[in-house]
Amino acid sequence: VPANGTVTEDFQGLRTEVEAVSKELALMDGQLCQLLLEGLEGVLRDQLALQALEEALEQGLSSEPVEPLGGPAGAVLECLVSPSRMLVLELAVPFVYLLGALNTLSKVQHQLLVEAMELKTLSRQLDLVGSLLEKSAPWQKRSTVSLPPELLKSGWGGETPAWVLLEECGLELREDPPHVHWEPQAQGHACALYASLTLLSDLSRE
Amino acid sequence: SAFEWLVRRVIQELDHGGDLIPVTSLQSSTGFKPYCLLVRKPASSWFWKPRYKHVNLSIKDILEPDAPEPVLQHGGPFHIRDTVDGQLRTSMEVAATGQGKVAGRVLVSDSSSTSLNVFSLSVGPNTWQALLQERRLRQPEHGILQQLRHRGDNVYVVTEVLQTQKDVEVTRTRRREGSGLISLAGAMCLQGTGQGHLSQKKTVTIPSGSVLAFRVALLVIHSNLEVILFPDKKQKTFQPPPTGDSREPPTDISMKGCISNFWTDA
Repeated sequence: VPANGTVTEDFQGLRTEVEAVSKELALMDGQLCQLLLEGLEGVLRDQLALQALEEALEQGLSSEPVEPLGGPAGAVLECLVSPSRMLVLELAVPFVYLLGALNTLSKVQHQLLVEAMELKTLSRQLDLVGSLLEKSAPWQKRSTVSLPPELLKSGWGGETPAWVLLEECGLELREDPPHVHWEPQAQGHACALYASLTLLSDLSRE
Repeated sequence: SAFEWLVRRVIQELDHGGDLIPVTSLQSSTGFKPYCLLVRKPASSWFWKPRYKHVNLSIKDILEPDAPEPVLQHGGPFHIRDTVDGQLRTSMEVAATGQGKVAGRVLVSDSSSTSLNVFSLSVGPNTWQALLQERRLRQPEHGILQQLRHRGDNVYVVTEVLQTQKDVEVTRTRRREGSGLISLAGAMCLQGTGQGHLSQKKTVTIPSGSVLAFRVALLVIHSNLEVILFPDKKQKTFQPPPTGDSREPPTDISMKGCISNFWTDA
């Protein structure tokens, strides 16, 4: 939450909120980011690991020592705890935010995020989702949003990652001309997708 | 997912107030039956909603079992028809049919129209009153409840659900050209329309009785048990221990209530 404590429920507000978290991630060492990213790839492939990591971080945020975890969740967790097994809050808090966003998304979206991390296409997807959120204001009303062709260079159609990422948010899409039918119910998912793409691309230093 | 799509469509038609909470996966659907206890995961953002998680416990597990089983009120069924025209779903209609009448899944007028029936189950206000008057909190407190008390988590109880009346087959088709499409048991018929080329088809069967959406109330466990249908932000399930008092919180609920009242009065 920005320093003045006010958040407006629009794209500007979302961007302000995400940037506040992003600033914390920017302070992280590059090697640490790489370790976290590798761990996250594993966690996104395993829903149980994602839940276990979120539970462990919640436990740690209530000032309790954190129990070690196995697998990819454990690898992420070890980056965020001190030798006394207490969470390092400066690292953990932005990560809890990111996990909250990821947990709002579907399994299919998790798989596509992993692919985008591997292919280094996170920022491309981010530009598209950001553009949609900006143009679909006010979010409380249904609308039709045209997608700019320059953001669709990597393809647009029923089987492209960009299409599926948005469709999984609960949006109806059309191919020609490319546009999206905005549904107010999709707001939570779309905003969580934007936050996930922003923070993952920050971590991967794309 | 196809399940989430179905949930969204049903909520869109039946919940204009926006207070029904969608179930996000078929796998977790059974955990949201009436009387099930839930915790709420706070949202880390202003922009997405908190999630509810079931704790594998019903309110009946935390009350003494010496009273008749509480009954549930049935509503609906609500008949939802999804008409598909070419590539795009164009309309949905909702009608409440006679209570108790089993309508099931019906192929409505032509090959591209399908429908489903959902109904609601809810706990009436009088049932809550009787339940809480006649049945007392089980002692000692259930282990899961003790853990939630220790964590200071609020506990919610499911008061109303919207669930499917019959098995519903949801088919998702993707076209090599043309838009993505989801329909209720209509994919085979759509192939017959000759529009576009279907390249991928996924079908999921949602069993009858699957919970699609629910409403909750806050449980307040102090000297007695209360169900708060419209809680304010200050109300908590468990009284926080008084500040400055380093003693262990009492395990006896009525004793805790006394101490809480004492501190409030003071």
